[in-house]
Formats: sequence, C-alpha cells, structure tokens
Amino acid sequence: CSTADLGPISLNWFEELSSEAPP
Amino acid sequence: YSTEQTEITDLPACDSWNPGSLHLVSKFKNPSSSCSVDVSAVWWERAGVKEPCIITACEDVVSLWKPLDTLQWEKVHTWQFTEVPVLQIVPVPDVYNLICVALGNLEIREIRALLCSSGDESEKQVLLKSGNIKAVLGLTKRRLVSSIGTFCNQQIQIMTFAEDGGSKDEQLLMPPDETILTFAEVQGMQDALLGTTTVNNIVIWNLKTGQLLKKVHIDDSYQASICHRAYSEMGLLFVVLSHPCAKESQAFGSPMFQLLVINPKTAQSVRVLLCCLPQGQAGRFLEGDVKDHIAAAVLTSGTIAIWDLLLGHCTAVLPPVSDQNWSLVKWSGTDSHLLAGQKDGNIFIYRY
Repeated sequence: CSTADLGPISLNWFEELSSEAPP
Repeated sequence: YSTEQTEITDLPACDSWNPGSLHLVSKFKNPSSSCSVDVSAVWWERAGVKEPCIITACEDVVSLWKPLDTLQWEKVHTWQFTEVPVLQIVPVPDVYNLICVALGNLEIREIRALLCSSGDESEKQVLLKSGNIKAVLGLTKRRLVSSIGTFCNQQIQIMTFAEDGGSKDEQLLMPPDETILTFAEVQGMQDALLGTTTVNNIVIWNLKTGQLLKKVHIDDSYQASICHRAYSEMGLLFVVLSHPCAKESQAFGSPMFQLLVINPKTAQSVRVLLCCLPQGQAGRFLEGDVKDHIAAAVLTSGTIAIWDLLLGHCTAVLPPVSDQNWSLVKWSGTDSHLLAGQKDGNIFIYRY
C-alpha cells in the first residue's frame, strides 16, 4: 500500500475537522 | 513477582525470528458455581495503599481479589446479582475503588457501578444506565461512554466520575444515524473518540464539543468489525480491528486482527497488516484485547494467540491448559501481564 492512496495529509486534521463540522 | 511455576513458551509462528514467550506467574480459581464471563485488573485502595487487584465476573457474582505476598490471591469483596446476569466488566481508567459492569442477557440492559461504602467497607452497587445499550467503554480522565438505542433513536452519552467515583457529569455526542457496535479511544489524541457501526463505517467524534467529525467507510470484506485501539500519528489514524464474523479463506486462513491506516481529512483508508493464524492452527476469533502494540485473541479452538503488530506476525500461542479451553483473555491495566480465564473460574496470570 502507499500513503499516496490516502490523499493529502494534515497534521492538524482534528482542529480542521472540528472547525468544519456542524456544532 | 518471580516465576516459580510451569513455564509455557511460545510457538514459533511461521517465519518468526523473535518468538515471544508467556511465563506463568500465578493462578487461582474462583469457586463460584456459575459460568465465568470476564476478568480485569484494577487499582484498589485499602487502608491508604493502592494495590493492583484482579476483578473476576461470573454470571451472578463479581469478586475483587487482592494480592498476598506468596503469589496467592485473596477474595476481599463480592457483589451479588440475582435478577440480571453479568455480561462484562467495564474498567474505567483513573478511577480508584470503583468498577463498572454491564448486565443483560444477549444484549446489555444495565450498567452498574460497584463500590464499597467508606465507613464499614460493605459492598454497594449503583444503577448508572438502563435501556437497550449497544456499546459501552471506560475512557481515560474518568469517563464512561455508552450508546443507547438504534439508528435515529440512538443517544450517545459521556459520563464523568469524580476522583472518588462519586458525583458525575453528563454530556451528549452527536449520533451518526447508524447503530454503534464498539467504541475506541485514540492514543495520542485524548479528545478524539472512534466508533464502529453496523454498516461498516468508522465514525470520529470530538469529545470536548460532542461534534461528529467524520465517517470513514471501511472495506466490506469483513462485517461487524470490532475496534480495539486507535493511535494518532503524523496526521493519520492507525486502527486495530478484529473480525469475529470473518469466514476462513484459502489464502489467509481465518483473519483475526487487521491494522488500518486512515486519513481522517479525506476519509480514505488502506489496510497495512492482516493478522492470521500461523500454519497448523485452526479456529476463528472468539474474543480479544489489544494493549499498546500487542494483540491477544481467544480462538474457537480454545487456544490463545498473540501478535506483535509492529513485527507483523504471531509471536506466541498458548494451548488449552489442563484440558480446559481458554474462554477469556485480557491485558492487565496495572502492569504488562496477560490474564487468561477458563469457563470453570480458573484464572492464570502470565508475563509476556
């Protein structure tokens, strides 16, 4: 497998998803 | 503890170059007449001293055992259950002198806290939740998460205990409109929680805000997967799943655990490891436990098998002892020991 299959990776995914998700 | 009893070693798996080993440290028998259903290790304080104790659960009684100097165990508390049988122990990390248990027949109907009154040390039990409970897990920071109901009527609650197990606070998480099967905390990210659902999704919550952050669909090859552990590393989630419903295939035999890597931003996932039985072993996954990077499973054959997820292969196999199949396996929460149990109440403690 390759991490290329996973798409762009963000170290701040938790904060980013929290700011995008409905409250 | 030093090893004074029989040593049971490994069994080299396939191409294993570093076989692990299990050394018997101590054993005891719970004399209860009902079927043994679970075992766990907890910290318990007596006379101002915190001790690593063992909890055993049979269908109608839960017992607390404290260690003696002679590699023996002494039963110090018992809680009786006459109406609804015990299904499982639910350890809550960071809480002392309190154990939670799930009660029910096939499905969980109640969650109760077991404790002792401070004055006369008599055993008490407190009803925490009741209803159609689908999943429950104790979390770090003295929290307990449970899901009650199914689909649209599902309620996911976080209960927080005080340090002494007393007064508590409650918070709701946004339900995913899919029935939750299991929960898993994320090592390296205390405010994240994962859940697996009946339609093969992994959902991710923010425990602080209650937000549902993402749904990730995983490979449909194995239905009803159980999530045991998750690790957050370098922007990715590494998730350990087991597959009680998986069928044997000619290529791999019966898959026990798999390690998936998930990119939470894109909801894409890739399998990085499939843990199967070494040659010569048969059976399907019955139940298991994962601690750090070591996974242990009881097989339908009555054997226990252990995999090192970093090495990527099976490192030890423990065949039935005294002609009795294994039915329980748990990693101790108080040290690195493995607790192995048999239906008749025998508990064996191994060092791995």
